[in-house]
Amino acid sequence: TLTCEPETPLCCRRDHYVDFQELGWQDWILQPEGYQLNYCSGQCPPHLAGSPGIAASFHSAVFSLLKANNPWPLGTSCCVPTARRPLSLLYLDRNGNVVKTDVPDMVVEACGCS
Amino acid sequence: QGVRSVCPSCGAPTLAPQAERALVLELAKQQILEGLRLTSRPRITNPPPQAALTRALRRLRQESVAPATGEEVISFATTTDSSTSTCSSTLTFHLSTLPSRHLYHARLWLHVLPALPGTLYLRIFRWSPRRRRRGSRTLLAEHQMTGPGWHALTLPSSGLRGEESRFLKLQLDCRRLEGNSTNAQQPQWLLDTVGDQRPFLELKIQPNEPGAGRAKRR
Repeated sequence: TLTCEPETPLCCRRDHYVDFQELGWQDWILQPEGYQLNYCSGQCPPHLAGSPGIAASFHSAVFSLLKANNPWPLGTSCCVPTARRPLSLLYLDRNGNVVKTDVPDMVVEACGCS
Repeated sequence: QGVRSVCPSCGAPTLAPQAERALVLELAKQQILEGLRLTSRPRITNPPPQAALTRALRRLRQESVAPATGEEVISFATTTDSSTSTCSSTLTFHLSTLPSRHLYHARLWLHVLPALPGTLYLRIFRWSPRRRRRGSRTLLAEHQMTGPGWHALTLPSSGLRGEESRFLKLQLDCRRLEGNSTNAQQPQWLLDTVGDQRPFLELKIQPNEPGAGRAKRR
């Protein structure tokens, strides 16, 4: 997937690493020390509609539909996450118990155009 | 920069780096609390001692063969009214939400001190203060322990479910095993209740499948 550079206008993944120490939460989140808070941003012009940032087959299907119906689609295509993974957290709950849990879909791995 | 750059997605003026960073940190807090189904970060009033925590986590890492799905909880016994001359103790565990029906694995970890005389026959009861009679107890499991050190005693997960109380009380009752009979006289047995080797409960809970309850009702 495309990782955003400052001047990238097209749909890409913007990476931010968040350290729990920076949040002041290192006293109750034991593991890991931080995580990737990524999000998707950028434009999705018509010729990119349906390009999920990874596989092309879906893109070509949408593209041929666009050509078959009308050259200027009314709807817009948005830059959205197309692949995400869970985050495993080890933390202390309010009673001092240690809880290990997997939070689903926490980290955005790839972005693409809807 | 001189020219105010605009957001490539929505055309609004982009934020200054510090402002963007502050926004990202706020987003991170929301995302984590949502992911853990918490409304605010927990205020830890009595964190377990670091050594006890490290020891418990190391034990579990050694023990867990396959990564468990769902949630795992380690709860340290916070109070015991063990009379140190005998080994009948009551362990109290503060569980935020007492294990729901998705609890599928429960073990009580006890550290027996080297003064253990021979084989111990241990019975573990669940003490329920809310039954008809004043505090009644239900037998959960019986174990035999020989030798000092850590013992992981399996408990029936069905016996730990139910009751909305936030406290789980387990009563230990042990006898010395001599031949096939148990000696009524209670042996000397010390439990480390406040140090690094205090007892702890290890629970594994299946994730709440969204809509699972509905499927079951149907």
